[in-house]
Amino acid sequence: DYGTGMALSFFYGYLNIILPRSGKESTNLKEEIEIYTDTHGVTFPVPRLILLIPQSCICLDSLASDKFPNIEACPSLRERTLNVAGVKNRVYKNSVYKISDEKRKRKICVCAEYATPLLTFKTGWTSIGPQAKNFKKHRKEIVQKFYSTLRDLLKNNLEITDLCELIYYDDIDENGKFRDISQFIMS
Amino acid sequence: DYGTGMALSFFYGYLNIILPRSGKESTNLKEEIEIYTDTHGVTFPVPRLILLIPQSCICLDSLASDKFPNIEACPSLRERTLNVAGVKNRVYKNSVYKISDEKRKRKICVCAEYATPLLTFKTGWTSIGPQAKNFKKHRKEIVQKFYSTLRDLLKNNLEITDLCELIYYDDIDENGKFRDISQFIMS
Ligand SMILES: Nc1nc(=O)c2ncn([C@@H]3O[C@@H]4COP(=O)(O)O[C@H]5[C@@H](O)[C@H](n6cnc7c(N)ncnc76)O[C@@H]5COP(=O)(O)O[C@@H]3[C@@H]4O)c2[nH]1
Repeated sequence: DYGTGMALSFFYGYLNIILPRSGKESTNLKEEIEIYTDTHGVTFPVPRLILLIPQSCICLDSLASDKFPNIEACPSLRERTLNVAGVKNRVYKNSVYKISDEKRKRKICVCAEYATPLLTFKTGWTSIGPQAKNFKKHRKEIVQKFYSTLRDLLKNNLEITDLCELIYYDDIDENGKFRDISQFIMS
Repeated sequence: DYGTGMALSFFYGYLNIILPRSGKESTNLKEEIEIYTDTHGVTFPVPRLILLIPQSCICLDSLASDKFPNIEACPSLRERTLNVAGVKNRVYKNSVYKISDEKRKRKICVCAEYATPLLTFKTGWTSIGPQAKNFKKHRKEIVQKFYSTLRDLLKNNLEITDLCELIYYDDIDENGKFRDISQFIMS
């Protein structure tokens, strides 16, 4: 089914490549974050890749947008490059964001991004064609399946289980407004 | 089904992003190749992205390997960067290779790569687990479906139909050896 396929592709085509030790630098994601904190002198409470899985599949270009005023963009982690399927030195880059923690009056850094397959899924199924009403009909169960399959794949791969955090959430409130994602990230 | 899902994801998550005019430079792939030929003074008989779709799903890291001695690696096309789903400045890069055309005693350049979803499909379905025998059983029809769906998606998107060339081929001969892909590319 579609959700399982997306999770397999995302896991074997991305997470299982960028999270463990691989590429020229041979560092895993946690070690890349440590290098970053040394270089930039910031605080990373959660030294993992935070993956946002919004039920709506709406994935903004950047988490630092006027929708989320307490999130600002930061320099990215170091790029990783690998020769993959004929693409020489394909670049893998993870973004870092600074979140203003109002309660504790501090700023914290996180390595976070949306789970890109959701954006591709939404784009593909809502482009002109018979799929568009199928998206509305099946979206919820497909995203649910994507999340649960991904969670199991991570659990069963002990080397990278602790290098990734999935946040599966209802991102739109009853008034059609975006919920504050920094709350989800900081909890 | 799996083949259709791979094609939709590859088209809307990659080809429909990198082939048409997009990103900061606002050039399509053909224009990027023209910039490359001006910069490097080489010949590109086919100013398109050549996508290799091998029936075996075996995708080598690079086309310039000792398996294909008449293919050498060249500098890549200019990188395209886009903010995608929270990844700031995600890098999209296409590789260029030089092929020795023995018949005409010349060297030609091509922009080519394997269709990455096939590598991810093979990796995912042959990792430890019940999927492994399913890969052997269903591989041929899944790759066939991937190819035909991709071909139709390209046909129906006139802006990018001529920017991409699909090469669907039986890459392994009766003795289990790789066929010479330069022959497929040059024909
Ligand atoms: N050759 C090639 N070069 C690219 O830059 C590229 N980017 C995507 N793709 C292929 O297009 C399709 C759609 O991509 P999407 O982003 O939705 O899913 C991607 C995406 O969610 C994630 N991923 C892969 N590379 C990155 C990356 N650099 N940054 C963030 N996420 C990534 O993992 C999924 C599977 O990746 P691939 O299995 O490499 O093939 C993809 C996929 O088949 C590419 N193919």
